[in-house]
Amino acid sequence: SRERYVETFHLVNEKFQLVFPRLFKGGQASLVLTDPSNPLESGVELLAQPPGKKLQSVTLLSGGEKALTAVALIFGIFLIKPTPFCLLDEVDAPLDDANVGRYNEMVKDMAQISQFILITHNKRTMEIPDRIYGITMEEPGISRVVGVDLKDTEKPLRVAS
Amino acid sequence: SRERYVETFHLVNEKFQLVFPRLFKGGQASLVLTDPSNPLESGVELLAQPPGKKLQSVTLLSGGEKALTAVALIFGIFLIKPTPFCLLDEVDAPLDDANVGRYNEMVKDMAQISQFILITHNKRTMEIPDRIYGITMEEPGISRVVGVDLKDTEKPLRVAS
Amino acid sequence: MRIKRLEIHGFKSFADRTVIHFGDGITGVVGPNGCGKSNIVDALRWAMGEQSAKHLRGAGMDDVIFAGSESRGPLGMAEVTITFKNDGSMVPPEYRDCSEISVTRRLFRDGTSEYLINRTRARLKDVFDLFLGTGIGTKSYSIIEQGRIGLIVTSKPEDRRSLIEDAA
Amino acid sequence: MRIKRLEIHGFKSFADRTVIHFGDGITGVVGPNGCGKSNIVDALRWAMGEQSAKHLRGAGMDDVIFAGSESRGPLGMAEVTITFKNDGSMVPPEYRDCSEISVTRRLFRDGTSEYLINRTRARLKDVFDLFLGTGIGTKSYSIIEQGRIGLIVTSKPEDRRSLIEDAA
Ligand SMILES: Nc1ncnc2c1ncn2[C@@H]1O[C@H](COP(=O)(O)OP(=O)(O)OP(=O)(O)O)[C@@H](O)[C@H]1O
Ligand SMILES: Nc1ncnc2c1ncn2[C@@H]1O[C@H](COP(=O)(O)OP(=O)(O)OP(=O)(O)O)[C@@H](O)[C@H]1O
Ligand SMILES: [Mg+2]
Ligand SMILES: [Mg+2]
Repeated sequence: SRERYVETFHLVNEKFQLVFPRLFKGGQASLVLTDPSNPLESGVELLAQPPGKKLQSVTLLSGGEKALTAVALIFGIFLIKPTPFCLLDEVDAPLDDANVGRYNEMVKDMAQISQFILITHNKRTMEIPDRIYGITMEEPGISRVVGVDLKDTEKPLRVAS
Repeated sequence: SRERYVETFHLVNEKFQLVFPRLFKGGQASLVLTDPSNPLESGVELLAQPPGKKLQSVTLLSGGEKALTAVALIFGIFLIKPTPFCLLDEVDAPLDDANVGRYNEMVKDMAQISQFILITHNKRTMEIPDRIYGITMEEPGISRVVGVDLKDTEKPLRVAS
Repeated sequence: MRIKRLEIHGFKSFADRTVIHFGDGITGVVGPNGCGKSNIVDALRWAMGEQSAKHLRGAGMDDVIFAGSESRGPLGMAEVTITFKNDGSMVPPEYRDCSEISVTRRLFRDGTSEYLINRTRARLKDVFDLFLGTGIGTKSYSIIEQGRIGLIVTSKPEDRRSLIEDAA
Repeated sequence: MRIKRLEIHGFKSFADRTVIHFGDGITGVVGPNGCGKSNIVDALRWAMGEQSAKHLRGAGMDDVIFAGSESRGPLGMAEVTITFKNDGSMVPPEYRDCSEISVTRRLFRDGTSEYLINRTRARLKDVFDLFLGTGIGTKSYSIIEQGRIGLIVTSKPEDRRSLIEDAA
């Protein structure tokens, strides 16, 4: 319904405006309806201004800034309406160390609400999970899984049946 | 001209078939003209089979495998017709440590032919350049450059004028 | 409804039966390029009813059945089972008394498909209804696939709307 | 024709005049997200004659002029100069006696552009002819921009042909 979409839009926008400066350590961002008189048909414009910089088109943002802005929006939507689980496949790939750190801190907070599954190559991100599954291909072309429970003094997790 | 394109196609294909197994530590790949009777209008199909795996559509390859396959093609074309410089912006982002290592070794070889400029966040890639420029934004929104000559016992490079 | 575990057999590179247990908090998945991490994401989405082979990086849906390797021949069937823990939240009435709810999807080389809920044959419609009721899998912001995070910023304003509609 | 140095002033985030010397072998460029690394790539392509603002991530070409920051106002002009070392290979005849060849591009806020070759006013056509003669910048495989490497594998067969045509 129209009211519900408009209400959700404003709640998500509020949350996005809080999450962005948390991930960027400053700056500001917001969502704007391209056609406020017709919200259900309107597009959603994205304004994003990293700390200390001038507000310009989001297309001019760097690869890492674009990824982090998108993460801020996803997390903002999630915080308004959490899903039972959230699966992120290598979203940290373009991020530098400082941004990865802030991203990881937020994931730790949100993982108290829902299950988070992070696929990553990033050494820093690998420090935050409660358990890690290592996927291997010792036999070429055949995936196998080895699991380690990091909370429980690294006891192996049963994986094969 | 048609002969020149066909000749280049075959030279690039030969080189690509050598570079792919070097970067993947095995496996095979090749280029195929979709319409051999009409090469100048024909598309170029890409076949790629990582070591130990079955030949399938390239769309099924992983993110890292796709990037490394593309790098193999780019390097194959470069080796047939080198350009004075080659600039690679974060192509190593999706690669794991082993693949980054083989990619770096090939860049070192090819840098004897041309200038290579690598933009990277990868700690291993940062070990191979002859000089490194660090870009900073101490004053928010304003880029500055600091250079270090790694061959010359880390003497600073003049950057600002 | 939490995910308890995911069982993958014959789906993409998971030729051997594999069980992954998801707990609360954060689960990390690591490994070299091409080892099968994103294939796990595909398995999850496939079991939740994904109908587009293209969204699973395939040309046809049979691309998800293990095609063989240097050392092994292809398999004839792909099967994925998701088992949920019934934690009381958003469970459709007919499953309210089960402590666990499992959804299985099978695909055979001849193209036939089977769906099971709690080990009993079901229709695709029943699977969709189950997920719709729980809110799992129907929210596009719950799974961010590899390489797709940047699209949110570069996409058209109309495409961004669907993310917010999913939350409404 | 090797690149000796790149001078950037007022282009994107390079508000202050910056000189980067490229030597032989491998030059690394590092720094945090958004600090300006890819802007250096844009500066190089712009000085080589890039006409599409979209290919430089802008909406209009004036997007490449320093727009200001929290602490500074916008500038009125962007200028990039590439200086090449004449190493004898593929140098157009009119420049054969120069040990260095420099190409400068300027853009003013009012939309006017200037091109200079060896500090002398030139037309865009002269700049294109120079680069065409040297093979620099006209080969699409010599610059791989951020996020674009994967496209080679997922692109249509027709698009891949242009890479090989560039080498022919
Ligand atoms: N039906 C199939 N049968 C056998 N192997 C398959 C099948 N479908 C896909 N694969 C293989 O799975 C591999 C891709 O796995 P996946 O995308 O999960 O890798 P990944 O671990 O995510 O790697 P990356 O870190 O590079 O993203 C490919 O090498 C592909 O050949
Ligand atoms: N005309 C301009 N005036 C001022 N700043 C600009 C201008 N155009 C772009 N920028 C800024 O440049 C930054 C992007 O720089 P760039 O893409 O070079 O980053 P990067 O170092 O490559 O980062 P990453 O590692 O994330 O790829 C953006 O924050 C953008 O705001
Ligand atoms: Mg992957
Ligand atoms: Mg960049």
